[in-house]
Amino acid sequence: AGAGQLTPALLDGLREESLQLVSKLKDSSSSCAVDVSTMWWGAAGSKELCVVTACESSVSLWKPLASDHWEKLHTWQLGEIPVIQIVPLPDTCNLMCVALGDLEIGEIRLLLYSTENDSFKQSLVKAGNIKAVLGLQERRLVSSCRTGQEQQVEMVSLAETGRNKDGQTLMPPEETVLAFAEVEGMREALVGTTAVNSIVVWNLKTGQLLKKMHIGCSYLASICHRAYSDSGLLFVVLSHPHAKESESCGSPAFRLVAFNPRTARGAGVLCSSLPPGQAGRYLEGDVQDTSAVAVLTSGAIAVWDLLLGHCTALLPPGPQGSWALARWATSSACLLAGQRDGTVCLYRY
Amino acid sequence: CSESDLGPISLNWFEELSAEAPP
Repeated sequence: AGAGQLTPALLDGLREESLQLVSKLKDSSSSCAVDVSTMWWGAAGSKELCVVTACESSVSLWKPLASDHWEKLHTWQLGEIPVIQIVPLPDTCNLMCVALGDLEIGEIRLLLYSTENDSFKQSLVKAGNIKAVLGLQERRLVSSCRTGQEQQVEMVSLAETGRNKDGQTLMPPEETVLAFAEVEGMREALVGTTAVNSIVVWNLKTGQLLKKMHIGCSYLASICHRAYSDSGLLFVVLSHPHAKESESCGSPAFRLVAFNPRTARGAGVLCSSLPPGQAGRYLEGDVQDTSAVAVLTSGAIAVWDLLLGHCTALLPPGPQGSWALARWATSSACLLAGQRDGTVCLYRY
Repeated sequence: CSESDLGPISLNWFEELSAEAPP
């Protein structure tokens, strides 16, 4: 474990927020990191926020110890199909999912710790040509599957033991759903972004497809990260992995867009672009509350305040190489930054 | 963005759209 202070880039002559390196963990048995996340782990009456790291063939759970050290509690071996991503289940203890596959997701597995018999287990939740998956509040999991012309969008509820409790089929749009986001504060509302750049809205209780709204042609293949309703408008945070540089917005990474679900009309509210002087474009990222983080093609990590629309911190590629992964822990107060060699750095933001 | 850009706004959009959408 190490501790130190990294000074973020100075923007507009101001020192904005800072990222403070809190600790570092490295899985010596893993050579290539695929994803990183957090999970609440509870045993013997105590509950702790643990770090989860994934490499191609296994997923490890790390428990915090004193003095910013970490202990590996367990490693789930996942067999021959490679891990593609961790699918956290927010507000859930001792349960998470992982997506496995070759080029596309072919399987979703549940990884769990059973307090009853103090054992770690795994089980299959879903198999198919899965295009998108998201863990929702209250141990629910939504996914979209496509086989030829047919698309299936389904939500399953998981019991504490990991068994499938019940499910709800959601009416699929014609186009392929590429990402989902819960509408915060509305338990039954879900949004998705599609391959032809539309936002769709579902009622999770009835399965109804309530509305389809076009995002606009300027930003193709948008991915939704966060959605909330305020004053009768639906606000959606989108990332634009394929966006081109424009005069008005520079090189955009995230945009906050407001939609009126009654009329299906939308308007851009704020655009968060790559900081001036940063070459390349958005590669992958994460959003928590009003904070967004992304790995850029330059190998740097950039952090934005989505309400101000500007970059607040920048982590240049380290001496060991480029950053590969950037995720918020359960709150945006803690950033998990991963390198391909399996090193995960925790920063206080 | 103003109401004129986005059209008439309803605070109960989710309930209204759920009542109108096909089951």
